[in-house]
Amino acid sequence: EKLFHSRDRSDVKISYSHQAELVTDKNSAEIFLSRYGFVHPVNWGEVQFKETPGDPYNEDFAGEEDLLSWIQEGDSSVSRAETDSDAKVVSMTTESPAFISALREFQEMSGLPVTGLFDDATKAAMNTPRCGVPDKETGMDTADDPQDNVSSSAPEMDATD
Amino acid sequence: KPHNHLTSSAPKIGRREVRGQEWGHMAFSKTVLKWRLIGEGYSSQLTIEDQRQIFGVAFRMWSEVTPLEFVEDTRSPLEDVDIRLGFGTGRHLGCNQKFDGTGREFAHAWFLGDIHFDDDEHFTAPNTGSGISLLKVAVHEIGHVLGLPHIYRTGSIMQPSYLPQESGFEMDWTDRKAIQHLYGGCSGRFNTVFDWIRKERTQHGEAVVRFNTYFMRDGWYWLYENRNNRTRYGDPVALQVGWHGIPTDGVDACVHVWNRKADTDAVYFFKGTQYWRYDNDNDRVFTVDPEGHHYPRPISEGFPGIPSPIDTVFYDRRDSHMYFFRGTNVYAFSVAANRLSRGFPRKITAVFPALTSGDHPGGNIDAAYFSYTHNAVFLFKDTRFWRVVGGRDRQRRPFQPRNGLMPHREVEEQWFDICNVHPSALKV
Repeated sequence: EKLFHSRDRSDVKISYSHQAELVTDKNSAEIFLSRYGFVHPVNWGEVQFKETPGDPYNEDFAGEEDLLSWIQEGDSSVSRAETDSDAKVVSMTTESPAFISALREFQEMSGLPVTGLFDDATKAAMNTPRCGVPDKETGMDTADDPQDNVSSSAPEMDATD
Repeated sequence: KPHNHLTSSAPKIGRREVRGQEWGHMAFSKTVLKWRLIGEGYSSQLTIEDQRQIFGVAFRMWSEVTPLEFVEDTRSPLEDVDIRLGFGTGRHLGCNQKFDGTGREFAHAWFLGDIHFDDDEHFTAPNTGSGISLLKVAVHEIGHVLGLPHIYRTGSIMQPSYLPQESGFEMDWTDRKAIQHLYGGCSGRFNTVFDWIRKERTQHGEAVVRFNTYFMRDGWYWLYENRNNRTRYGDPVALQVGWHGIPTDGVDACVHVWNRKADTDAVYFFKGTQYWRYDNDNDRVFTVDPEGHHYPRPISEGFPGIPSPIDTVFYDRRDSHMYFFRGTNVYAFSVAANRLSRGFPRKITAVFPALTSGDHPGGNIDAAYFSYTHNAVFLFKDTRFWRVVGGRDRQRRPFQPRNGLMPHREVEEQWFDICNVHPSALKV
């Protein structure tokens, strides 16, 4: 029995106030593709140590809009890299070859029809719950999937009755 | 302050060998790793006990298929803990990558061993219906910390997107080989290996004979699923869980003596100077068997002429003899006559000669095992095994000596994923 104190158990209800922004259009698709390394491989190790100014631990949850208001206000405390990466995304036009190439790569990795179009199947795949670790990172040659080094066929059994 | 813990987790020489900041490399150079659910990172959705228990299972699943062992450490200084797990929402735990709220990103992992879970997601304990299985996500993120990248293969636990958990998900063959590609397979000595045979009736009432293969080491054992080339999910388990009444710290040998014709059917466990007979029907050792013998019983009484302790023993149905091994000698014991065979003991090298000069275990055999799967006898010593030339081999190559030993191979090349877990995880 979950521990609750309020009669209506509202205190154990999962507050759904923080809904993740869904990927709904090509702009948000670009941010998605950039975040997970389909535009430029992400240096995930560096991200961990990139110092975010201020004391992020004590501030409240900064929803996307708050963050955007920061950016719009040109708040200098937002780190360069953060605005840079967003800038990088914005610089891609929705029909740019870079966008189409990144989209195709995502579709291929996700086992989707590789259309190069931001179609419904692709949108749904982008909104599936997922791990935050990028799919493509610097220094990692995804071409040599570690699977390739391992014979996936189970050894022949010389079983006999 | 929590924020500091991330800076304190800056790469420490010796604490963890970080070979470049990228997946696809072995991340740890030691085999026993400490983990902790950090105090400032408890989830608000599950009891702390549930969170720790689920993480314990997740680490155990990796331990069952790698040489790594994981132990929960709630006392050492945080910088001595190799893998730190915590829940948070939005900007969390001093992390640079804020979470996005309910939906989409549910967790991430960092090279230096930090794993964060978005507490805005609805995480659930295994097999409790809807929501995101915390166990499945934890296994995935631990895979990252151990060095695995995303793997785009249906069925892989390392797929980037979450697929609702089919009941009782497990790690498949390819994921196992991917992590073993980084850390190698599992090897070690065994006290005994044997096939346990039993007669059953199908639902149509027909009598069938079935067998299961067991590997035993110290106080725990694995059931090996030959058809799946792996151990049973969730093994090893403590001996007393599955074999009631045998010494809990391990045995020297086990043998199943049975003959369809002579309706002999007895399973014996040996330890030191004593032995036990196992009551298959009641799944425990006999205290008194149908012949009125009390157990444990001195080996010298039940098998006159056999010294103790023994190294190991196997039963050869071809000649209805038990072959006891001790030091460099082998003793053939006639079950029917209940006595040592004439001319024994003999040197192991004489009865089981090496096919390749010098490639022979010599003596102090760990286990002698007749496998119904391979229809062959194997001698195990340390991490190696030697296959004994059988009748069929000699039909094809008559020049091979009877009971000759083929060149050795590594056990892990033929029997896969027989991996230890940390003793503290045995209860998990």
